[in-house]
Amino acid sequence: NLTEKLSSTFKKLKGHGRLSERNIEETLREVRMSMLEADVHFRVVKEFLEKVRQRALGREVQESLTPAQQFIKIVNEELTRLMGGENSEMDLSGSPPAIVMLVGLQGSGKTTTAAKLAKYLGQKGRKSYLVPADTRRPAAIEQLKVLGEQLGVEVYDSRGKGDPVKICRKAREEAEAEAKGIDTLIIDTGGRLHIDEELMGELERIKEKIEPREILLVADAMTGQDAINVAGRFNEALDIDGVILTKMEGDARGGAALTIRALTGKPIKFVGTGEKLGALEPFCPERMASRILG
Amino acid sequence: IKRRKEIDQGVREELEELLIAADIGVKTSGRLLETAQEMVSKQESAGLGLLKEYLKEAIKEVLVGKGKGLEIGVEKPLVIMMVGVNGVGKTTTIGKIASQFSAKGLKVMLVAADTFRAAAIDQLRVWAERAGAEFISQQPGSDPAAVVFDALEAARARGMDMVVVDTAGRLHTKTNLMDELKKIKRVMGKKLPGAPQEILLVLDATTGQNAVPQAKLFDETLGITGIILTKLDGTAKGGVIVAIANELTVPIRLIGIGERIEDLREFDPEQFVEALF
Ligand SMILES: Nc1nc2c(ncn2[C@@H]2O[C@H](COP(=O)(O)OP(=O)(O)OP(=O)(O)O)[C@@H](O)[C@H]2O)c(=O)[nH]1
Ligand SMILES: Nc1nc2c(ncn2[C@@H]2O[C@H](COP(=O)(O)OP(=O)(O)OP(=O)(O)O)[C@@H](O)[C@H]2O)c(=O)[nH]1
Ligand SMILES: [Mg+2]
Ligand SMILES: [Mg+2]
Repeated sequence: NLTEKLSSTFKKLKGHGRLSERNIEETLREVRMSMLEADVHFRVVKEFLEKVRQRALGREVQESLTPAQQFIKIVNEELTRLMGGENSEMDLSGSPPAIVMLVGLQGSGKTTTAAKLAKYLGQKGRKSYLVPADTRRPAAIEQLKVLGEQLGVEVYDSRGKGDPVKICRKAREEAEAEAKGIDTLIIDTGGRLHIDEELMGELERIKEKIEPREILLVADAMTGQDAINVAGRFNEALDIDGVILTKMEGDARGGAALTIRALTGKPIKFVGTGEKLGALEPFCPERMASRILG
Repeated sequence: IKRRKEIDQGVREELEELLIAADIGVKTSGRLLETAQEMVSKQESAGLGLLKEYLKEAIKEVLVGKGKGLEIGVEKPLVIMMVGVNGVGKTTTIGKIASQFSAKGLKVMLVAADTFRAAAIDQLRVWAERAGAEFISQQPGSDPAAVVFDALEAARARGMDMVVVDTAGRLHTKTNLMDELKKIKRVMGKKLPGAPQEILLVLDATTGQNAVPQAKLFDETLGITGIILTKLDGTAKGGVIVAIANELTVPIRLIGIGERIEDLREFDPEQFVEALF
């Protein structure tokens, strides 16, 4: 792993163990390679390394008795700070129902995550209403209906209710009806490309019509360099409130998390850690940082 | 003494960024740049434009012999098993393949062996209807190997030309789920000797370097006869298949370029590389 690699790079420092500029450059190359292999976008890596370089050339490393240790500490610190979560909780305050809207590319895990969120919020005493707003994918509405049944959570019947914008509006009207006692609406939208003008416009219209409290980008942990384009465009169109990174229980390093965070400044709120509906955890910046570094 | 001509540092960086941006991976990019450097040392000068052309040729060479569509031979039915991690496009791609072959007048059967994921069976059923293919399924939760076993019996009895088996998405790191695929494959071979003739791994073009361990593990577990690269209609380049080409000799057979039934093409290395950067 990187810490071992860096430690052995530093072991080659003879005698006084002070870090020269050349040592630092060599070490930064190791860090760069590791982060690129982890799928962090190359521009984000460049900016990150520059921050580390500045600190490494500064007094805290140069005057340290253990400069190598200090260097590794800086890399970890800077990365954790970048990943870190101020406001990584969902804000569901205000008059009910609080609306959560999930968006993202095809197959990233939105429908499954919508159900996971309903379960998670249920454990916190909230009563959710799942809204299948994907009118295109075969059996998408059925998929959310089945998941809702598994949880005992109500699912809006979207069939024959028109386009996704209409569905969301009607579902909210139903949720606002006192008798249901629903305090949260979770909207599952269909997957779409960030470059599909028409479909991105549809998301903008849904946002405008129902004013979600939380718009969350659901992204696959194994996304590569393209994360920069996807996150950039979704954030530009919708000003997302946060990100959910799915399929994190695999061995993808998850560098897309850093790309998305660095580009949008938005927090990663949850990670999906499996196919079962209980597999949703709050995001942990330290763990993500060490996973990306490898 | 003749000094070796070096690629200008700025140009080298620019080239490396183009390769990395395409998800070719830092190590593979480094290797490609080494070969570009060798070419440069042999001639007088090489600007960015020429080097880009050179790199494209080098990549095409790695991918040559990689494009090979699906064909039905003499042995019928041709049995295809679709595998891959979650959400990459297996089920949708099956619909596309079924449509192409059934349009040629062939009898195609789709087997719903994803008995786990919510509404997976319903999803494949819709595609079978759209493609004009026969459809075999059992109850959700039933044993996928049993579904496949019975399906192959029906396929033989009904004189199918092609059978495509949909499996549940699964991460390559889940050994028990990979073992399940092995079992499904074994059961197929028991029922119809030689089946499955094709085991196709579906990879999502937006995936980064994780596609390499995916390809390796699925190949190690099952023996992959081809790769299908989906979602190339997005902005992701799918360059990770260049890194994969270093590790496996599996041909890229087909590409997915959209969500409609007709959005399937044979892999064309020329076109693919031209679009990389
Ligand atoms: N291993 C793993 N699989 C997941 C996770 N989250 C979702 N999945 C799986 O990913 C696949 C795609 O999930 P969906 O919920 O259908 O994805 P989606 O974003 O709604 O897809 P579209 O609606 O087509 O855009 C399914 O097989 C899910 O079971 C996760 O955290 N880990
Ligand atoms: N843009 C685009 N979307 C695609 C392509 N292929 C599949 N999709 C979409 O990707 C999403 C997932 O497709 P599925 O066919 O359900 O994927 P899967 O591999 O069967 O998923 P699991 O069975 O859950 O593992 C759907 O929304 C598809 O429409 C493609 O080539 N381009
Ligand atoms: Mg969905
Ligand atoms: Mg499927």
